[in-house]
Amino acid sequence: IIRLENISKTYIIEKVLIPALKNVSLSIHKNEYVALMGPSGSGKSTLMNILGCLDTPTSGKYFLNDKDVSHLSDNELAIVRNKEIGFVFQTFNLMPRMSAVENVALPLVYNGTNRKSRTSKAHEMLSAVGLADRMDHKPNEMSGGQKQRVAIARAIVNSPSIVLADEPTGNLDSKTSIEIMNIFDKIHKQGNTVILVTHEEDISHFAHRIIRLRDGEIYSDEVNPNP
Amino acid sequence: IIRLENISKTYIIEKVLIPALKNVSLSIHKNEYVALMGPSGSGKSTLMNILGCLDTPTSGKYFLNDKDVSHLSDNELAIVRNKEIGFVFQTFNLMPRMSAVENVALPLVYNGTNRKSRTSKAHEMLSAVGLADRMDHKPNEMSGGQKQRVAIARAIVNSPSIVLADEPTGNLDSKTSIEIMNIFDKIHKQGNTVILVTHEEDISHFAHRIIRLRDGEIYSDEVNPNP
Ligand SMILES: Nc1ncnc2c1ncn2[C@@H]1O[C@H](COP(=O)(O)OP(=O)(O)OP(=O)(O)O)[C@@H](O)[C@H]1O
Ligand SMILES: Nc1ncnc2c1ncn2[C@@H]1O[C@H](COP(=O)(O)OP(=O)(O)OP(=O)(O)O)[C@@H](O)[C@H]1O
Ligand SMILES: [Mg+2]
Ligand SMILES: [Mg+2]
Repeated sequence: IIRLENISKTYIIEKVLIPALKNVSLSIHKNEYVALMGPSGSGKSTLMNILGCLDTPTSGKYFLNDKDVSHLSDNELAIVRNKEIGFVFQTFNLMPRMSAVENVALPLVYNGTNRKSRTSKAHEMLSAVGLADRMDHKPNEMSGGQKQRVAIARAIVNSPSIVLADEPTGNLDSKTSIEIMNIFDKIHKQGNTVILVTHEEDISHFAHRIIRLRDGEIYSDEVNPNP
Repeated sequence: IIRLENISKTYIIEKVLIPALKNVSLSIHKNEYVALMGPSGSGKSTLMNILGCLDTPTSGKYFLNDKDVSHLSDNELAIVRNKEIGFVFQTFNLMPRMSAVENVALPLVYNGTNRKSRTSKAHEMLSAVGLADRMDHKPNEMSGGQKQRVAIARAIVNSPSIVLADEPTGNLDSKTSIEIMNIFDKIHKQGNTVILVTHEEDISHFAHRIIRLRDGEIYSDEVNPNP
């Protein structure tokens, strides 16, 4: 369902070219569970932003469910995202003036769900990530790991068929990390596609396939024999 | 050099009391190397903010170098921080409109260092964390792990005698994490005090003492026999 063909992404800072991704080609099928790893600065978040339709490549093609999305307008990308994709950002990107439950309900506001259903769905997601007692807190009234969990809850509230999570356990202790990985496992078993960026080998072992980036290119792509 | 006596910190959200720290007493001597661990929401960042003079306790006393700092004014706390303490924030807290080198030089602006010295010192620190080629980038032009390393460089540019680092390797791959831990090791060997929050057992093993929090209280406090 995901096919990248010769994807490149180059940033330009004061006339200096920064090739964040160089000719990346990749296929991911429905219901795969992929871990994306690699050194700091190797292009993982850049690749995730392209996969998540948050950014467009400098060159190359991206086919999502056989549809070429490489050159959609911002509005068209927003519609694809809301329908298909749940994204957990490396830096959370929560709305600072909204409470946890309002933040989690936001994707449901965009797709027209009525107030009663979206509040109950948001409550359910926050309980699933262990934040039942933090529903009305704003982001600056929560710990780092609590904010990370609100970002996770928001990404999955819409039951997306593709979940993209960029370092979802970076701020979580082992016990809470395992609870989050169990949630992703459940989502995967329900037939969905899960792609996570992690720098922790323990977390990568939950995935069925491990892709490693280095300097903007795919360095290795292997099956995990014992997920 | 750090003595906490019956420190409590309670937040109030819409009339609900949230006891983030309950009666924490703790002594840390000069040149100790401490890892602070515990579940998400257990009070680690709250404790670090008090240790770092970024926040004052609701009750209890904090003696820093034998001076009671529990009730200093914001200005007085700022002076103590700038002189003695280097703080790496869990969410980086970089100035969005400044480049990496400007961000790292900021503590030196506050203590009156001349422009030439602070630019060369900031360059030195950024090279030490592997960011020589990202000096002029702004935070939104960098990867998560690069931002984390700018935050680390800024915390140590002033050669503080106490380094407080809240999840400094949360966004870093293993190789880069080891480079950062080597920097903290070097700072420790120079006679300074290092206190880091981490959720990764591997990282905690660099420290000489491991303190675990649970629900705002100290759960265990042990020496690490093999740092
Ligand atoms: N400004 C605030 N207002 C209200 N509650 C807060 C505030 N900051 C923190 N809290 C609450 O205090 C508790 C301790 O928070 P703290 O940030 O110290 O946890 P932590 O151990 O650093 O967690 P993590 O590992 O997730 O970063 C949490 O339950 C959090 O919700
Ligand atoms: N908006 C931008 N403008 C300029 N350069 C950028 C921008 N975003 C990222 N970069 C650069 O592109 C490269 C890849 O960044 P990316 O965020 O994809 O790395 P990453 O693998 O996610 O790293 P990390 O593990 O540190 O999060 C980095 O060298 C970074 O400095
Ligand atoms: Mg990243
Ligand atoms: Mg914290």
